[in-house]
Amino acid sequence: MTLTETSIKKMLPTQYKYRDLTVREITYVISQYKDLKPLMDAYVFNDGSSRDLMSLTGTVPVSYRGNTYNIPVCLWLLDTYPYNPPICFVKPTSAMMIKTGKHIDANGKIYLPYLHEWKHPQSDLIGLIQVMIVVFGEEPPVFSRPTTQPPFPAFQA
Amino acid sequence: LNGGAVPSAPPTYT
Repeated sequence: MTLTETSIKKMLPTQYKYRDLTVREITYVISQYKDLKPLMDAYVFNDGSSRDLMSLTGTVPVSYRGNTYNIPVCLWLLDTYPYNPPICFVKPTSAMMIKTGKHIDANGKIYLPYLHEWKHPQSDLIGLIQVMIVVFGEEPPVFSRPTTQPPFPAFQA
Repeated sequence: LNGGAVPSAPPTYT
């Protein structure tokens, strides 16, 4: 086990049933996408209950109309990962707004056929991120907020 | 682990 794998495994609670698989995938993903990092945090479910889960949080590079943007995302891994898909969100900064659409709801939750049809071992984090980058490149999930306009200038007669 | 890139998004189109 590499040093990175060892430190990720230490972070990952024993409630995770497939720790070695999960650690290996995360290690690979963060070696490929260096702006994503593993974090433990409380995830709040729809029923209000919360659980400490590992997430991959950071940005993915998305090319849109000739420019590359670092789109902020958070991928939550359930303790049954990789047998259940991650729960994925875009995380707009205060300077951004969510663009809802087929793949994004008003909370920033990401919906993709890849997640819906998730099946280990054909589906994995690296494949998911690649799909996100393609889909977001066609339809960005966030846009910059318009800069604040100065008040309408008073017309002096 | 690193600090990560600064998040960015395309400009709003009108």
